[in-house]
Order: sequence, then C-alpha cells, then structure tokens
Amino acid sequence: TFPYSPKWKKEDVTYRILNYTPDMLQADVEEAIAKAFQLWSSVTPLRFTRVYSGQADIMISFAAGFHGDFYSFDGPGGTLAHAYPPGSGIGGDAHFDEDENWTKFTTYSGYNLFLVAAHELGHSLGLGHSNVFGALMYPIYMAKDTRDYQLHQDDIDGIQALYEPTRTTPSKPPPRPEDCDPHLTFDAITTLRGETLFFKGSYVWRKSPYFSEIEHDTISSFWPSLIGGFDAAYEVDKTDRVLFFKDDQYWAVSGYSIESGFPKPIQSLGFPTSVRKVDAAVHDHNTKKTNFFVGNKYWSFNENTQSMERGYPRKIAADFRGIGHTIDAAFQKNGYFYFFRGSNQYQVDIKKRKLIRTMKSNSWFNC
Amino acid sequence: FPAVPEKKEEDTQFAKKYLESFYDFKEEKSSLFKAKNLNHMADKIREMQSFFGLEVTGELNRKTLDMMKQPRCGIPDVRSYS
Repeated sequence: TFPYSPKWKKEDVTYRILNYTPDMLQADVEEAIAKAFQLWSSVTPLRFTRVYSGQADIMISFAAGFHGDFYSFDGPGGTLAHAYPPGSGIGGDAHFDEDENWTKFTTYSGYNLFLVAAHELGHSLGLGHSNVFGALMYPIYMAKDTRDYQLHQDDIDGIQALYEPTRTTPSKPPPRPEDCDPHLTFDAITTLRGETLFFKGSYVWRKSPYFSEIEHDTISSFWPSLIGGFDAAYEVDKTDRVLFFKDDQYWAVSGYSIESGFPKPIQSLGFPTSVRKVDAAVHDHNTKKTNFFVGNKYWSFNENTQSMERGYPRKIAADFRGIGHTIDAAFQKNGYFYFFRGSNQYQVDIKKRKLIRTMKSNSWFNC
Repeated sequence: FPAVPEKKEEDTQFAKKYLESFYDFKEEKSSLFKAKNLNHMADKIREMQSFFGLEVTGELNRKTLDMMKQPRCGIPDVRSYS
C-alpha cells in the first residue's frame, strides 16, 4: 500500500469517465473500465457506481504530456498511466497516456486497456506496486490473456489487507487434486523436451525422466501471461515448439517464451468456424501429422505443409477402436498414443491403431 | 569494444530520470558532490535491481537498462506521490 495506507472509508465508491481515447470504441472503453472494477469488487465488499456528471471519487481520463498534475506523460512507451491513492480532489483519479495505442485486444500492437486500468484502479483503491512477477500490481506491463482473467493471490492478499472481505471467502482457485485421486482427470497433456506436463485448471504436474518425484507447479509459474484451463496441448519436437489451445485461440511457446504474434484464432490452422474449441491434440513424430480431436471427430494436420489433410474430419470411434467417442487429452510417447477420457487412460499402438491396455489417468504418478 | 561514450552518457541520463521518477533518487546539482552522487545512484540502482529480482550489482548493466525501458505504470515503486 501507500505510506499510511490510505483507503476509501466507505463501500460505495463512484467513478466517472471524463473523456475517451480515439483508439477504441467508447463502448469498448466503458466495458474495459467496468470489467477492471469488477475484478476488485469480486474480492472485496466494495461496490462501484458510474456517474455521468459532477465529482466522482475516481475520475478517469486520457491525456498526453503535461496534463495539469506534476507528473507529465512521456510520449509513446515508457510510462503508460498513473493513478493517485484514495483521497479527496485528485485522490483516486486515474490518468492514461493518450500517446499510447490503447486496444481491447491482447496482441502486441498496443496496450490492453483492461489490464492497465485494472492495475491503475488498484492504486486508486490504495495498493502500491508488487514485486511478484505475474501479479497485476507488478509495475511493468505484460500482455496477458484477459478472458476470465484471475487476480494473482498477491493482489488479493494486498487488497484484502485494506478492505476485509465480509462475504464468503474470495474467488480462490480450487485446490490442486491429490496425485493419486482415483477420479483425477486432465484438461490437456503434452511432452516438452523429454518431460511430460499434465494440466488441470491452473495446475501443472511435471514428470521428468531425470527425477522420480512428480513436480507440482502452476501454469503462471512457467508462462505468467497464460491463464490456466487449457483445452489441449501438443509438442512438435523437431521445432522445439509446444502449442496450447484455449477456446478458439492458441499460443506457441518455445521453453518459457511465448512466440510473438500469439494468440491466433484456431481457424488459422484450417478449422471451420463451427469449431469453437479443441478437446485434445497429439503429434505423431513419424508421420509429422497432428491429430486434433473435437467432439466425436478428429482432424489430421500436416505440420510440414501447415495445412489440414483432405478427407477429414473422421469419426474417432472408426479409426481408434476401443477408446470411445470423445477424449479430454492425449500425448504420445515411445511409439504409443495415450488417450485420456475422464479418469481412464488408453494406450494405443500408433502404427496399428490398436488398443493395448486401459489404465487410470494418473498411472504416471507412481500411485 | 567499449561503449561509445555518448551512448553510455545517454543511458546514464535515462537511468537517472528513471530512478528520479520511480526510486526517489535526488541528484546533488553541485559538482562538489560528484563522488557522493555516484554512490547515491549506485545505491538506487541496487534498490531497483533488488525490486525486480535482478542481480544486485549497483552497475547500470544491459539487463538493468532493458528493465528500465519496459513500458510501465507511472507510480513510483518505493514512494507514493507527494
């Protein structure tokens, strides 16, 4: 917090949008601001009401260079915005540098207004900066996936030190399931440089051939700008690339770094617009083809030509006998595909497409 | 090769401005305090490196400069607005 921890001494706080940036539709500006306030009201007793005239507690404006306070903006880049701690007059106000390119997207060609506003409103409520990488109150801008964006625990701890939650405990991510829970299911699984990563919600189980222990991580500890809940993932080992899928977008990473220009729409891989998400994906190193599983069908994607193969989609049950009609996750290892549906796992010989055996999903965790 | 002097000087000026904005660095204007200024600036660089989890050297190395050049919030990291 700021020195002496200034905070609003009331639960009903008003805000007013004084002007707009020409970079975005007014409705998109209003939505970004409202969504940013929602983030904070979801973990505190605070309620935010927008007013359209007169003085509000939090006055929001866009301006460039000198704009009437002692902290002039500095042109494109550098300082993007600033805000004042709770108090009368300029207290609580948030200023955004009009010399930046504001956007509602999370591409690399501008700054996402929702993310910057959520950070600045943290200051308007009394939070200072955090040095926890990945926290919203970290001083440096990081482009992140903003759909069902979740506050970092550090942000929640900070704001609740100022505004004690009166309602049921704040929206914390569900606890990590036990490794040997017989009902354990996964969202996505992929190999990565010889290791195998199992994803569920924001959690990762990391199985390495070098250590016997399973390592427990979170997605944000590897890729802070990716929010948990992948639908599918697969590795193309020849290019040292892993692709993650969530809803109708996908990202490519190499190790810890996300390739620029992502996320991209899954339609850019050749899916029809009727496909809104991918359930599972697995790459066959021998044929250089990747199988994408959607509902009870699957597609085959040629990584060399970067295009979908003709004659697809085909029924999963027709070509992969014995594993059922839909799958949640898949990966390949040592000449076998491993398909996961619920808490069951199916080992399939890649060449013969023959079911070898059925196991529990968490059989890799030395249970 | 040694950094071209004006580039180095330019980086130093940039870093001074950054530390003034976000780390409460105040430079003594009179040249009598040149040595004191350098120490004071090194201390502030250390403070910034420690905040961002960089190696704390007190030197204006490439990683430290790159971090200073990242787009960011205008609020200081160690002091509120007066």
